[in-house]
Amino acid sequence: GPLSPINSEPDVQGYLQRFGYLQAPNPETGSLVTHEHFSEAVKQFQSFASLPTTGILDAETKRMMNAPRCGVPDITDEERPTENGQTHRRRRKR
Amino acid sequence: FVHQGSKWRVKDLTWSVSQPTSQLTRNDVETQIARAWKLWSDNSDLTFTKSNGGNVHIDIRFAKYEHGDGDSFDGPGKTLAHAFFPQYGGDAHFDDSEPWTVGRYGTNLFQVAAHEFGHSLGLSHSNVKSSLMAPFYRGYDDNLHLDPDDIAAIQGIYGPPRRSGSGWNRLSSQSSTSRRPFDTGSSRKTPVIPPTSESSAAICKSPSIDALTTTSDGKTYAFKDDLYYQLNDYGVEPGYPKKISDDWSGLPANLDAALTWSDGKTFFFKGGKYWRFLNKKALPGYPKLISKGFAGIPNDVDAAFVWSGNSKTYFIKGTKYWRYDSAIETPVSADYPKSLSAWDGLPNHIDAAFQWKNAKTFFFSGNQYYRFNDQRFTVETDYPRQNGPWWFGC
Repeated sequence: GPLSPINSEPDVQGYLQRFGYLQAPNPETGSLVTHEHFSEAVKQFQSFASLPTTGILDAETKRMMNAPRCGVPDITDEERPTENGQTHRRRRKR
Repeated sequence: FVHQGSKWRVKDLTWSVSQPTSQLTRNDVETQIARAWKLWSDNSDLTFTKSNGGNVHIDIRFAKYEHGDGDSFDGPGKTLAHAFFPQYGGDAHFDDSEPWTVGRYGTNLFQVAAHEFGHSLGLSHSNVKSSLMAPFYRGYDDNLHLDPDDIAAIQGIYGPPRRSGSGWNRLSSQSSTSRRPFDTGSSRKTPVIPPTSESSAAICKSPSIDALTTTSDGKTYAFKDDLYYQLNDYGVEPGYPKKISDDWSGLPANLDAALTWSDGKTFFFKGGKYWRFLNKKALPGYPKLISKGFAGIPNDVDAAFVWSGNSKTYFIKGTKYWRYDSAIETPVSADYPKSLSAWDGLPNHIDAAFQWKNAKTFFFSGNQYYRFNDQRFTVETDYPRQNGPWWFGC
C-alpha cells in the first residue's frame, strides 16, 4: 500500500510510542529514550506479537510492526504510570 | 488478558451504525456487527440490541484519516480500526480506507468488529496469540470464536450468561434508549465516581443551559433558570443542582452569559448589568452597567467566551458577534459586530459558549453542543452532539 513501511529506528520508536510500549521523550522532565528503554520496549512488543523476546529489532519484528492491527494501544495509559506516578488519561469523553 | 479498568453498569446495551461504509450494504454491515456482538453475548451476561440511531450506548462508524477524535486513521493497511473503553464512551470506529468484506478476500468486518467490541466492553489487548483480543489481524478465519482467554476476560467483568439460550441478541429497533451512566469499575487505577443520576434527572429532561464557565479554582459550573450544576469528567457532581441564590450572593436567575478571564475573575451578564466574582465570592461594587464596563457591547447578550484560538473575548447576541479587547483603548473596534456565520458550522442562535480545560471552545444551542476546531475555524466533524449524555451524565 501507499504507507511507508516501518523500517528505520525513528519509525520503530514512533510505533512503540504509539502503541504504549515507549514513552515519548519529555523535554520538561528531561527524560530521554535510552537504549535500554528501547530494547525493553521491543521485548514487550515481541511478547505481544508472540515472537522470541530478544529485544533485537530483527526482520520478523519489523514485519509484525507492519502487520494490519487494531489502533488501540497495547499498553493503555491507565496501565502505564507516568514518570511522576500520575496516570495519564487520553481520549476524554468530550 | 487485561481488564482496562472500566465497565458498563448496565447489561442490556444498545448500538447503531451512525456512519456506514459505502463498500457494503447497510444490511451487510449490520448483520456482521450483530454477529460480532453475539460472540460476546453468548459468553457473558450481556445483551446487545440494534437501535435506529438516537441515543445508544455504542455508536459505530466508518471514517477515514482525521475523523474528529484526535486519533486519525492511516489509509489502507496498518491500523484497521479502534474503539473506546466504557469510561470513554465505548464507540467503535473503522478505517474506511480498508477493503471491508464479509468474506475471505479483503479485511473481514466480522473479525475486526468482534475484536473492537472487546475494547468497547472494557478489555485491553491480550498477549495470548490465539485470543480474539490479540492486537494483530490474523487473516480470514472461517471459524472465529472466543478463545478461553477472551471468555475468562469478559466473564471476569460481567459474569457468565445466566439466561437460557445464553446470550441471544434481539435485532429489534428501539428508538428511544437513553445512554446510561457508566461505572468506572473497581479498578485500583481508576477512581470510582458513582454516577449521579439523581443530580442529573432535572436537567436531563431539558438539557439546554443559560451559561457555563470554569472558575479560577478549576471548577466548571452550568447555570440554568434558578439552579446551577457543578460538572465533572463524567456528568454532575453529587449534591447538585443547587440554588444560584444560595451560593452566589446577589446573582440573579436566568443568566445571559458567564465568562472567566485569565486573571481568574468571573463575570456574569444579565440584561444591561454584569457581576464580578472570584470563584463563588462576590466582589464589591457590582452589579455595574455593561455600557460602562464593556463599552461597545450590547445589553442582553446570549453568550460570552474567551476563544482558545487567540485568547480574546467574544460576545454573541443573535446572529452577530463582537470582539472585546480590554488591552486597547477602543476595546470594540468599529468593524464589529460581524456575522456569526463566519464561525463555520455554528447555528444562528447560541445559548452559551466556553473553553473547556483551556483546550477547545464549545458552543451550546438548545439541547445540543458544538466543538470548534480552532485551526480549521470550523465545527469539528460529527458534531453537534446531545448535551444530556455528554455533559450531564444522562
